[in-house]
Amino acid sequence: EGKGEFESCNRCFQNATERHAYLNSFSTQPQSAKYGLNQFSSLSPEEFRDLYLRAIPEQALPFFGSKTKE
Amino acid sequence: LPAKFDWRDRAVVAPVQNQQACGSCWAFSVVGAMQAAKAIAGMPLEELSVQQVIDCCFQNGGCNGGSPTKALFWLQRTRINLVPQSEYPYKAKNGMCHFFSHPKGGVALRNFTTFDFSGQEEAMKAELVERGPLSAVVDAVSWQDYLGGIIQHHCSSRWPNHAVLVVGYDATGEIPFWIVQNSWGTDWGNEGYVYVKLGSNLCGIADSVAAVLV
Repeated sequence: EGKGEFESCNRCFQNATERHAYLNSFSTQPQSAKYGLNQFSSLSPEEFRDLYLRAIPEQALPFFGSKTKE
Repeated sequence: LPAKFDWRDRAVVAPVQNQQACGSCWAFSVVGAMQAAKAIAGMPLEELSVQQVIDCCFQNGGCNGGSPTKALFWLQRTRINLVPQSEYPYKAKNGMCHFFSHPKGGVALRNFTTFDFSGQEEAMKAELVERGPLSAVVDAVSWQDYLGGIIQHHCSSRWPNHAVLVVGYDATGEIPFWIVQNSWGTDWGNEGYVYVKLGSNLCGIADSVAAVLV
């Protein structure tokens, strides 16, 4: 849409690539999680949080076993 | 408990959906649990209306976010019939609440329980097997970059922010993991699913868990 938009997006991709390298450095086994470019890579972490991480947790009671549960 | 259990094998889990640019994960998580509970109760598996929960559960903020527990309280208190998705389709934006005086199909919530299973993921496994897929709230900050595989690192439990549906677990391999259905479409993760290491409350998966009964 414009130069500013392009630069912002480009910066997100660069930051994402650095994140991926760090996250993947811990993935040593074949079944380990892999991190890389996906549909969210053009978003900054803040944009991603604001759009997709909108659940509000409620404090749940600790589980004490089936008797208490009943 | 079996070493592996997956509610998808019993055809009670509806396909992965895409919440799009709407903070409605809390509604997808709750509706996913209700769809499964309905199918487990012997009724046909059908997609129920997420939009109805977004529009009508005023205790939550629709696309601006919400709490699965508040949605469950609302469903239980009002005994509202959650109608099929075909009757009340998803629009990925807040809308007016529609009332159905004679709904075709659908189901109402009878009861639900919420628990903190942190440190007790064996008990959470039992709850999953006994009751059905579980609604859970996790810290999904690192999921922005996830492509697939089992998450074992970089997933804190400090800041729960995303609601999902836990549909099974697999402890047959070297790394036991939870099988979690997300609502970011099938292009994300393992065809819309994410695997989270079981046993260390990774991503806070055991902190806020709900089971439903319809």
